[in-house]
Amino acid sequence: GGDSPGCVSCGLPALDKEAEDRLMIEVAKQQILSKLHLKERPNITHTIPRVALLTALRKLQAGRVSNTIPTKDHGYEIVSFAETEERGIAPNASLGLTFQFLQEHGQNIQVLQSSLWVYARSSGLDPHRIRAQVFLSGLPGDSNRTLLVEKTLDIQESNWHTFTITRPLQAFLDREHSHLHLEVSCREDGGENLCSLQGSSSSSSSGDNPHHQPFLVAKVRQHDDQSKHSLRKR
Amino acid sequence: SLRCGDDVTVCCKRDFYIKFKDIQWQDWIIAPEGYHMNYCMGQCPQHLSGSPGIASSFHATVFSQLKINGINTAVTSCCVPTERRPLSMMYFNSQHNIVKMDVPDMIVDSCGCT
Repeated sequence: GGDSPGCVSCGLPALDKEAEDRLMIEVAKQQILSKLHLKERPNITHTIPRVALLTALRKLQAGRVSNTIPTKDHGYEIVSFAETEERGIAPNASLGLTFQFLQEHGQNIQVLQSSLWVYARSSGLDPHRIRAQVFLSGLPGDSNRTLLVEKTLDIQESNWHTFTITRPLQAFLDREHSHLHLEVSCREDGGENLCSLQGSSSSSSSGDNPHHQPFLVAKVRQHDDQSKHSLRKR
Repeated sequence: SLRCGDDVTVCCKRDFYIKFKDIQWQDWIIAPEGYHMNYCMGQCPQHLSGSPGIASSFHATVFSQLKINGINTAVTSCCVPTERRPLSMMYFNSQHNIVKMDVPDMIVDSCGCT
């Protein structure tokens, strides 16, 4: 107010509309980046196949994860797409998955729930049961691996299956590694791996199949440091 | 809460919307398409202090005590947000993971005088 135009408190002259909009856009950018705990906007070097993105978002929206944990506790959800490779020699090859988690380093992340989504093909036989195993493995070429999850899948038709990996993911994030290497094997009595991406009817020439790219969904919350240092009355 | 027009006098909410496509951010922000960075502006003369509905703030309580006791101070009332809501965002981070987050207190819905 008052009769002198411009900022009363800082004394700067009034901005023209265009300069004001530019300033507001910069303010908005800074506000969004700071609220997302980002120093700068992420640099997107390659696009996720749209079909893989839609599948993951559909699973996210289907409420398997989001409805089970309320998001009011400043939790957020992460969907991480796997880089896939075949580990070993067919028919004994298993599906190698590599996930990246750099952003979460040093952030005291608590994993509230996490699922691995893998697509298992039907072998075309009548409904049958197969044994599915998920291993934590070392770097490619390192044969050491630890069994994380094992369960029996009823295969009626080719479909998605989930494996709960909440604790393994928490242990991995606590160790502050950047790449999580998993191996998945879905076999019926030593047969071929029905969870591998090879050989599915709609795989692309490179062998990877965007329709069925495995992904990991995690519901996480950032620990607040206060709780760590809270003083308790005895 | 008043919505600001072109000529701003008393405390009101100014709507300001940014489309992510306009600032080339649509490649990493999946949803929403833009951001309502509304803000509060305008004067809060003394007779408007505490309106509408902000008396619960500490500042307003102190201010009204001063007024009730006729203590004439240079304290002025400010035009601030009275209602805010979160912004649900889904974006790619630098590892091309999708992050889905409810960012609290991102959208100003209404303004008032302290």
